Amino acid sequence: IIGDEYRWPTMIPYYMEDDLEINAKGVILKAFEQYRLKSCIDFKPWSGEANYISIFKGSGCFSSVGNRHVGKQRLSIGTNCDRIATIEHEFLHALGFWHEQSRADRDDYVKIMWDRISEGKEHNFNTYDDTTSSSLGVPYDYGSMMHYSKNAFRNGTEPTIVTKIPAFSDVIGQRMEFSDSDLLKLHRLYNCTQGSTFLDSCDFERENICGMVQGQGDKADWVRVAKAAGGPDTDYSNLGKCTGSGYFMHFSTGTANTGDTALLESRLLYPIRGYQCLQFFYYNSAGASDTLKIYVREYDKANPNGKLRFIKTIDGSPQELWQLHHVSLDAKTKFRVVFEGTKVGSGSSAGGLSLDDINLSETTCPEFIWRVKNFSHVMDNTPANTAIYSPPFTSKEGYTFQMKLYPNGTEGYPGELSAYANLVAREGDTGQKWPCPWKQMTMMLMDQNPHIQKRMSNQRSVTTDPNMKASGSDQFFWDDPRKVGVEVTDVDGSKYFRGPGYGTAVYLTHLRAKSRDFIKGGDAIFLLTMEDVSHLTESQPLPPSQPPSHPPTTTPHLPTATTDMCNHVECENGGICVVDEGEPTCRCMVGEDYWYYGDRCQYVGTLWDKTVLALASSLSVLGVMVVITIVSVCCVRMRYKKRSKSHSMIMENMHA
Amino acid sequence: LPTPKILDYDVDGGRDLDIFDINEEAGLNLVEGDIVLDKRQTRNS
Repeated sequence: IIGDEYRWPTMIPYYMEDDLEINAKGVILKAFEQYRLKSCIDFKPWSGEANYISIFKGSGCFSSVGNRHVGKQRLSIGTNCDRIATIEHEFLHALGFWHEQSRADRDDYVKIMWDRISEGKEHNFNTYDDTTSSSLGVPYDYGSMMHYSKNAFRNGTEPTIVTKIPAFSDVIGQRMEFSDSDLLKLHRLYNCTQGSTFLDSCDFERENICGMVQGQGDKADWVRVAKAAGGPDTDYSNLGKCTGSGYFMHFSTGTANTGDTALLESRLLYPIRGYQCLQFFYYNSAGASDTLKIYVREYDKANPNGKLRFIKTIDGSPQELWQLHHVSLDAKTKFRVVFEGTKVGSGSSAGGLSLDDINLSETTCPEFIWRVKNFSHVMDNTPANTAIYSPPFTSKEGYTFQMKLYPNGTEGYPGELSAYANLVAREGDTGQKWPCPWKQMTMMLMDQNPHIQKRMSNQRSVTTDPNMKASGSDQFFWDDPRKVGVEVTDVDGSKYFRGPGYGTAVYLTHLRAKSRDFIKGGDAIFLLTMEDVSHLTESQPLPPSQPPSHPPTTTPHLPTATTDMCNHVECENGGICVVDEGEPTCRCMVGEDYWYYGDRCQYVGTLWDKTVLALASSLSVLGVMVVITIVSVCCVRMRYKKRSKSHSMIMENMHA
Repeated sequence: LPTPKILDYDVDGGRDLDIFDINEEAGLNLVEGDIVLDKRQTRNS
């Protein structure tokens, strides 16, 4: 939307209303994290700023476009809106974006099938001319998350939007993540230069290796190569598909001496949050005892040349596979990440240690990785309604869960991936509270693009509500799997209990799953987490000592003076009752250009009304003055006319 | 495998609902499906 008045500050105040679902609150926080990672837009809890976004559970998903300067600007995340892309979509509206297909140049790229649109819905396909809306110099984007899907507002079974390039017919309407163009526009609109929590990304395609340096005092070096003796034969970024590209860093333990170390250090990095996630792909073709260790070199006044601090040793025996690893860091001052390869064994192994697609961001790491090998084959050859299961993973709080995936959908949904989360318990498990309270499980199919900011991973989250009853039953859905689940036997012969699944039959279509880098080297990678979200059951604190200019609509938030005197006083339009000099009085809501008044705040006044009133008064006074003037003039004229008549004489025979 | 005691729960009710479908089912008739206009914009419209 054109106009600087519609921009928000890059740090947007938000207030999460009590009526939001707990799962929605968790997903909203995840959406904020994506904004922070991929743009300079950040969010903070409302602390009394004049304008803020109030997120509530309305009957649907909706938002205004841009900052309307109304104080409390509402954005609804209703039932079924608790998906990360839906939330990002609504916030893009709030930030000032219309839908992609309402661009002025829309008709150059898609054909609107007017006769297939439901009656009365045609207005949804209006475009805005380029005096209202700017595309910011970014080409029309079929892959925008702000685009309608092809069947939007249809009256039958035929699509309402036909893309002029047929290959994009099923691309429009993606609700996975920001596209590159979405981000480019966001950056241009808000003058972003970098992501707030992004630190570094390197796929080693350029010779400068992203400013990484060989460490001090080591005896061997990491080398940038396209293939290595003993493996790997290709990098991971391109998998060797492009001639002349596809590099990675390799420390050859085959040629090194026992005890040799090779340090590869990142460029200097400046943390803000104090915690980071390091993610990289690692190929280990070295000897079984050779190691890769992660350190940080931290700089402060006492250590101007940096001080090495050990973080962890990367586990894993040699495998003919690029393996994904995550390492949580906690650097709080200027630092570098250090990869230390060491040849420990004396035996000769042809290979070595290899690194590729390194990403570092100030975010939390995913907890668990489930890699499904040969995934295209699995999708194409698994019968419908047949599930595969991830290994059981145990969270920090001691709850175990697993992902159930239907590679070819559940009954009635062929061509889809269906995904469910199940709680798991073993005989003898102790220490958990049942039904499981407020744990959010997130199932993310990772887009394996080398650059973390360009990924459009697909994720869904579900949250355990300890009060939820199973349909048609008195049992709690999230109760102990030993009570509500079934006993199953794992591949290793161990037995455990699996609770009922909670998820979606329409996690992702096969068509989308086969797009981008969801499958790389034949494999798909699911990143799974279970987080405690019980703190989200509490109300978000209101700004201290600030009477809210737009109090939240749900009663638990209202800072009402809950005395008996106010019990019988009902203030309308968001007003609150307070006791003033012993009398209950309504304090009415006030915005920047409107206000409520009256003993119950029942009347509304606006700047417009005030202007109209002032204009009307002025015109009335002017009118009265004009009338008085005209009457006065008339009277005076009449009087003089009369007088001149009475004093007139007829002069006769003057010259006689 | 024995039949589970409790059936799986589909949060989407088995339907791939887009934002606009959700809002339509909720009886909303917003501009472009999910945009709220303020008084000023409505007047302009």
